[in-house]
Amino acid sequence: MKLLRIELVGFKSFRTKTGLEIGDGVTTIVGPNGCGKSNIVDAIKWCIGAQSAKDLRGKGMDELIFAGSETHRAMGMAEVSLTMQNDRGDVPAAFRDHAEIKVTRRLYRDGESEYELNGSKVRLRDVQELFLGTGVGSREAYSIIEQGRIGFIVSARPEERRLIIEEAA
Amino acid sequence: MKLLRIELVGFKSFRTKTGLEIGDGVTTIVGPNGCGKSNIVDAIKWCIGAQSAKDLRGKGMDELIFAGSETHRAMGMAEVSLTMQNDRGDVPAAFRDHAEIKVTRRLYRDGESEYELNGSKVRLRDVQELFLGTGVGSREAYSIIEQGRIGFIVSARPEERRLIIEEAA
Amino acid sequence: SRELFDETFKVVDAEFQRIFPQLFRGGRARLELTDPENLLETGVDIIAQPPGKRLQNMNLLSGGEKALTAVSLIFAIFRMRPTPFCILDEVDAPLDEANESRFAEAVRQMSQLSQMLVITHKRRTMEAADTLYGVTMEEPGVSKVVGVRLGNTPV
Amino acid sequence: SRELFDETFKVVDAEFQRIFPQLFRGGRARLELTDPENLLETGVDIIAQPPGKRLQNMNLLSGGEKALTAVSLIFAIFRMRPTPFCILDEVDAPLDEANESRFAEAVRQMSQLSQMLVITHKRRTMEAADTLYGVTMEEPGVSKVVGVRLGNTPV
Ligand SMILES: Nc1ncnc2c1ncn2[C@@H]1O[C@H](COP(=O)(O)OP(=O)(O)OP(=O)(O)O)[C@@H](O)[C@H]1O
Ligand SMILES: Nc1ncnc2c1ncn2[C@@H]1O[C@H](COP(=O)(O)OP(=O)(O)OP(=O)(O)O)[C@@H](O)[C@H]1O
Ligand SMILES: [Mg+2]
Ligand SMILES: [Mg+2]
Repeated sequence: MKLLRIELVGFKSFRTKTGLEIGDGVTTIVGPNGCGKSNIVDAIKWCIGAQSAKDLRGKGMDELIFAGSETHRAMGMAEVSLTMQNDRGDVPAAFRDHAEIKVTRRLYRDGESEYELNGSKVRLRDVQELFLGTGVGSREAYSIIEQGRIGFIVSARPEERRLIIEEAA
Repeated sequence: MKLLRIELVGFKSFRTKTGLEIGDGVTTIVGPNGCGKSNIVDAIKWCIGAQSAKDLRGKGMDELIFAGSETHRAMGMAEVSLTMQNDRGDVPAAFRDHAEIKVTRRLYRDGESEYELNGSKVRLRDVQELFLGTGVGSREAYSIIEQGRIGFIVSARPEERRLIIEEAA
Repeated sequence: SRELFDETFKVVDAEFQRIFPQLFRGGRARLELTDPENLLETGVDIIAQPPGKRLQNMNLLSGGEKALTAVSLIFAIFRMRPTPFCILDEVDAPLDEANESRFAEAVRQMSQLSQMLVITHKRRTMEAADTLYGVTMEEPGVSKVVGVRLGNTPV
Repeated sequence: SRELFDETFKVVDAEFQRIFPQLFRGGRARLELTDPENLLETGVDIIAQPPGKRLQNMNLLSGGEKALTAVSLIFAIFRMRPTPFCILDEVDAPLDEANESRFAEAVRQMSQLSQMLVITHKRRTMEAADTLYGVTMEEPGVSKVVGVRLGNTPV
């Protein structure tokens, strides 16, 4: 399930609609401190189905919505979409003959959430199950290494390390 | 109590007698990964009176002694000396009119330890008290920031942060 | 199950033994079960020895050595069970230039299996990219993505 | 004692408010007591706002912003009660080049008070040195100190 595109609007520091085409090979993201690079990682984790704001450096989910800046006021909604190539067929029957699968997660200031697969409303669980099938999900702790976290596998207790290997099995 | 010189022999990766003159201003230490830079910091902490090998990345104090390499066998003793300018007079009476104070800590493989002030045998407690007086000691957690530890004051709980400020008072 | 873990462990261990010396330009490392008699509950230890050094407790390794050992193990797990993409956020921060180059090369090798998304401040890691995105905040507090450089792969 | 903590806190807070905007080239920060009525037990919070950004929970700050905020506070405590020397081991690891320069400048200012011993892999921090020591392991596993370059201070 190759990742084709990441789109964000209103998510953390990404006020305006932003798109990143993800090609084959190595994609490198650079920029000064605090410009938004790790926020892109948070956006991916969130769209995949992260359920705790703490995993995204927030206290509450509302902190994920653009909070305003010196020159702009806060926004009312955050939205992230991941578009993937449907090359595994391991998707809900309804989408089996779609060439691409676009997952969208949306959050409003009043706490209301929306989830879509190719424009159709689904539940958070459907999104999580889609990704579990493809091998990227909360279980695969080794496929997303957040800033500052690389040391964990070395400093972990032997039992914790075993769990990581077990979950990859 | 200005630091004048650091001398190490047999301490961690410093097999042979090594000296660093510490001048005024900024002293910068550089070199490739694993070459021994942080080991110098451990040497200073140890000479000042660190009591737990864990503070020095070890399981036991014997791990501080040169353990050998591809081409050399292990050594039987580790020794670190810090030489300071006696400009504060806040030292034991016996040393009050010495221009310099040289603190030496020595550890043998059998676990035996030795401590010296200007060549005279003293106890660990005398070394710790000397440094407490000068303001560098285990209490001053803010004067030695180990690798990877800078984040602690930001991620600490408010009570822990208060303690750091209190101990500086 | 007991067999599944045993099988998985052996593959990860083999990959780890292969990748570590590549990243360290020598030395050796392996995984070890803390309780080989009890496959259902055993923990996993890391035994790592950088080139030319005596084998010692892992905690004595330097910041850069620990990071490179961690990367070796993460890559080993990844090769055992690749996911469609792998994201690494500034894992190269403590590396010196030589290790940074070997890390960048290892990332390129990994990218044959999966898409690698790497955030970095380091030049050599940047140079390993097929696609380079720059993120800026010309307008304070507002992120903007600019400057896509395409290497070998058309976008 | 109650007065001693209050006095200390005020000085550190004042220094922190001064140093933070120097390192961030703008913005503002302060310390806050979690329980101002109870000086004997109150905790201390950090309120930090990088330039151009809205004030938010500290945890949302980036890796580099957190490191720079931490350095600002450490330096503030240090200025309140300087010790003969201050040792910083790779605190600049997550900083970009602009922040690295400002960090190096702050280290130089601090060195008027005390001896600063700084371990780094970064060029600008190296260039701020009066004395530069290189550590190597030409012989594997054995450390050797070489190449002392003296800047402004004779050794
Ligand atoms: N809801 C939000 N609204 C506006 N800005 C936000 C929001 N959440 C986080 N931010 C801002 O995003 C910034 C952090 O971005 P990020 O962690 O992506 O930086 P980075 O590019 O990874 O930097 P570094 O190189 O230091 O790791 C913070 O300054 C924070 O104030
Ligand atoms: N008792 C000992 N005998 C021999 N070598 C030792 C001993 N204790 C530690 N070492 C070695 O010292 C090395 C670590 O050195 P140190 O932490 O000073 O590196 P560093 O220069 O700070 O590197 P980095 O830039 O990665 O932080 C390890 O490789 C370790 O094997
Ligand atoms: Mg970041
Ligand atoms: Mg180090």
